[in-house]
Amino acid sequence: PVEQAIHDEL
Amino acid sequence: MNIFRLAGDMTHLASVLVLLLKIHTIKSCAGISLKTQELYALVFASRYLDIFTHYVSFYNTVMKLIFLGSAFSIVWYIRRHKLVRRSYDKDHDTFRHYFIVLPCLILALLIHEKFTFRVVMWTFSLYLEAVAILPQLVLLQRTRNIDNLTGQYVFLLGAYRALYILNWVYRYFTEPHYVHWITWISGLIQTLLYADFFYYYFQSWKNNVKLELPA
Repeated sequence: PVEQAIHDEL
Repeated sequence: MNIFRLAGDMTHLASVLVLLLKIHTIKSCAGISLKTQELYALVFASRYLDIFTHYVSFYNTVMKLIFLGSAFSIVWYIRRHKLVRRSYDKDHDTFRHYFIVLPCLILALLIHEKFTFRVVMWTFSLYLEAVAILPQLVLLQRTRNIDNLTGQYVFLLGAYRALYILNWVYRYFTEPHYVHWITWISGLIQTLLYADFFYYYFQSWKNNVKLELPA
């Protein structure tokens, strides 16, 4: 999940 | 992508454009803190480490390139451009970088979701972004003479953060398991730092007088 957050918001 | 996130990104983009307009067209960086701009360059450099290795969407990649490119070019303008740098208020912009960068780095090493280089750097960028506006706010308070574009620039930056909070609230209720305490708390602190500025911004707007922060 943390990797997901890294990727999808700016 | 929800409407709050899009509005937040567009507000962020608008803030950068307002600042570039001031610097590029008027050739002035009066009232702008170089320290804050350098901190933003560091924020984006440490956050977008994955820009060429992990593709999310065309939108994300373009926005990342814009924020990185604009952050570094603004720093370049203030430091190197012979007209722009003349208007830089060096004597009032005295905030020390390491007072901000070092605590953020230590905090990121201590509090993070996962101990990997990328996640720690990303967390560092969140903490740093939360407080990167401080030198700018201090400069505004010291010079007491805030021109229109500078006032709008800071207002748009604050609005962008407030919209991101609405985006997180929306995502929390619409996406399963969307919980990011570190992002939320640092984002909330970042937005609260603007509270004072917002108050005086709206006062000046309501009473139609020039924006001025009390000493």
